[in-house]
Amino acid sequence: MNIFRLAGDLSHLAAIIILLIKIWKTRSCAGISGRSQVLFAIVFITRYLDLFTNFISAYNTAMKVFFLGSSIGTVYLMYLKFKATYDHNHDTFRIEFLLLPTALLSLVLNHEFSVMEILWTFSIYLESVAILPQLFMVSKTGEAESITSHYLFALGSYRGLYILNWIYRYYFEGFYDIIAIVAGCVQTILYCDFFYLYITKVLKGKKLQLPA
Amino acid sequence: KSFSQEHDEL
Repeated sequence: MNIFRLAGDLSHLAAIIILLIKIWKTRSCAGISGRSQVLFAIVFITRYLDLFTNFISAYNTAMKVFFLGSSIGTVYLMYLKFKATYDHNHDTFRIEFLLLPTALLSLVLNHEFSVMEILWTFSIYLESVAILPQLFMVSKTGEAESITSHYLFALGSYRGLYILNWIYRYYFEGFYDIIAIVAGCVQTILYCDFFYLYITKVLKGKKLQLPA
Repeated sequence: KSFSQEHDEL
């Protein structure tokens, strides 16, 4: 554990909490892509199966349980409890275009051809693109509420901070995982356009609106 | 190395 890894985890945690607070306080999931949230739930379920087979630390277990519970809870809030507020007309990204290629890629490019390892690899590949339905929705409507943009900023920062963690681990521990690094870079790059808008608009007190 | 040692990150 190093400072970048911890900051990344906390940023990820903050993103999820911001999203849950937004939905709970406003009793609405307007502007949030249910499709991205379903993909994140799939990411956590396929990645954290090792909760049942291995123990790493109390921290690790607690975070995994929280990520699993909160992602499934978010899907429940969007598709059941606050279904009426879900903006499905704007949430039209075809997720099979993300699920199928990442599933195929995980079967071809993995560390070891075993069930656990392939599911882990699939979750890493899927996570890297899981935000696309959400970004597509923002670009379709041309705007995002401030709270939604804070959520996206925290979620994007998390993988960026992990990149610093991987650089640290490469230099000081001689450890690197090429699958996680490449996917993590792709994931962070997808947020770049959003980061630019967030810094130039939202931080100056303006609403996130895309140029017409 | 086991699965969990390789994948100790979240």
